[in-house]
Amino acid sequence: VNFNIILVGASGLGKSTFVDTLFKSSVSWRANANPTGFGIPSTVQIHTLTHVLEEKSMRVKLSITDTPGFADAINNADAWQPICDFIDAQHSAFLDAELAVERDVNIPDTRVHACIYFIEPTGHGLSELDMQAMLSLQERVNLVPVIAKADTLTRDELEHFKQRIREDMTTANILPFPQSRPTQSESQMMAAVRLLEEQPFGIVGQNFTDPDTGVRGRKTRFGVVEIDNSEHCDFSKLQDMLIRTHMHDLRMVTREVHYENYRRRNLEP
Amino acid sequence: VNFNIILVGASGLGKSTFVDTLFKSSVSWRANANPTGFGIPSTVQIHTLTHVLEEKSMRVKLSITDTPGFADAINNADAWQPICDFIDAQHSAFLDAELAVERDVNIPDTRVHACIYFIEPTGHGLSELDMQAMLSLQERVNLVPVIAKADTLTRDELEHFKQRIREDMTTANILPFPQSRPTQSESQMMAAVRLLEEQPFGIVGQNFTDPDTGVRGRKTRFGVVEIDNSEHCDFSKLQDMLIRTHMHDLRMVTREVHYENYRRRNLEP
Ligand SMILES: Nc1nc2c(ncn2[C@@H]2O[C@H](COP(=O)(O)OP(=O)(O)O)[C@@H](O)[C@H]2O)c(=O)[nH]1
Ligand SMILES: Nc1nc2c(ncn2[C@@H]2O[C@H](COP(=O)(O)OP(=O)(O)O)[C@@H](O)[C@H]2O)c(=O)[nH]1
Repeated sequence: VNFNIILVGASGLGKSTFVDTLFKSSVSWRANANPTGFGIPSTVQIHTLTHVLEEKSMRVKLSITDTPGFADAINNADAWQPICDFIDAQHSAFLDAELAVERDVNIPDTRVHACIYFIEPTGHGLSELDMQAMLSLQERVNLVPVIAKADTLTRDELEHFKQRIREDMTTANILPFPQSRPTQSESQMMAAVRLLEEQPFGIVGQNFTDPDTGVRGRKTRFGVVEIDNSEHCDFSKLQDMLIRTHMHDLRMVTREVHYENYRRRNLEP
Repeated sequence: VNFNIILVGASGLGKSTFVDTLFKSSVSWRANANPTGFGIPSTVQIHTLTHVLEEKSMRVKLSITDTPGFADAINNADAWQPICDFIDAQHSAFLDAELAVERDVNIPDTRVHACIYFIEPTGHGLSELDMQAMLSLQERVNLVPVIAKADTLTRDELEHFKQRIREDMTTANILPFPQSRPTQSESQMMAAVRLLEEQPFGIVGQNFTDPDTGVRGRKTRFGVVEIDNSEHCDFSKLQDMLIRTHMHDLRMVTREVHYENYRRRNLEP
């Protein structure tokens, strides 16, 4: 089973640290077959890293694509476009394979199942760039906004900030995953609403592992944040949602909603 | 004695918190005579707050100008222009008063003596916007770059980051205060070099005061950073430089270098 995630956010928000934390070890970049050519003239690059995880006796090939250079310029108009092009290109590759006369029964699936969008912990709400980028991304991929470096905010600041982000998203008509769909049962819809109320998740990246206890944390001069402790940060909630509880849903929505929308847009006379 | 400081940096980096920490109490904005009209069509506003401090039996009227809205847009081309215009306008007001036929012996001095530029703690170095903004600012005011929210970086990350920022500034020809001047003695030049080696200062804003000990700090779930403890952050080093050791120098360089440059540029045929 292929599960493909893309990370989007300004540089310095902890995206590469997140990859290491999710893969539970310090990995080096093995930029695979994906050329960085999607960048066009912009400074955004596209690096993909693949890892095989075992989850519930199912082998999952987890690919994470980072996008270093996003929004690093002075003028960031359409900075999200190379990333949207990359996501569309995965839909297009799948469509071509599906339409081919001689086609493979198992088409390799590089379609992106989730886009984790890193929000800077300013304490003030979404920036104009965040809103425009998320509006474009949500048209083609499941959007999962997260608050980067959540350890830099106090508990109160984080709660206010989450509240403010949820309000900004509602006003801007940004619809993060999971969105209720008509085919769902009442209880599934309720579960989706409860999950949205907890979002955006405030995540923290790991920088050390306690040699005695094996606890993963981010250690500074002033204290230790335990990454997997849901009292300290939401990393484990995000990981559970992505890998354990909603992977099937994320793949299904990608197949039945985002891919079908792409296909209809591209096949219409 | 008037001492005027301007704060520049993206929103959410702790500028208003810095004002409270410097004025040792939670102050509300009393936007004084300065109209926000300098913003032209941009979103940058100009708020000035004035406070009287006693320092070495000298009464100092400390005015701090914040610039909320800087670099908040998607396209931040020339985002620093309204701020440069505001600084030039103070030089211009002084020049007009100086040239007036009926002139006041004590011309009120609203010229800006220092610009504190807040750098985002990305860990990666200066952004393109930081470089362009600082290059424009240093032509008309003493530039003091600082690393905002330094508590979010570990000691190692902070040292590497400071090193990287110093290198980026050298490459881009950014010259923070204090710059050696030919009129200085050998020992003054040496002291200036030593001060530059410690910069940019990593500062932290206060969010509580310990009721028992009176210690000012930033408290999160994971620990307490003591603001005035130079083992924890550089806030006291910055405050010392601005208010105690270099206030005279900052005012002199503003008078003899930046103002004179402005005057020559504007009076030349
Ligand atoms: N305070 C804090 N710093 C972090 C966190 N994750 C990463 N960092 C630090 O932020 C800096 C940038 O991280 P990096 O992963 O390179 O960011 P990227 O540019 O988004 O890939 C590094 O100094 C990291 O150690 C976090 O959760 N909290
Ligand atoms: N981690 C950390 N957070 C800070 C610091 N100073 C301010 N903050 C928080 O950052 C957020 C934005 O601060 P604010 O002063 O409003 O920033 P401004 O927009 O630049 O004026 C608030 O939630 C502050 O509590 C600091 O030194 N370290």
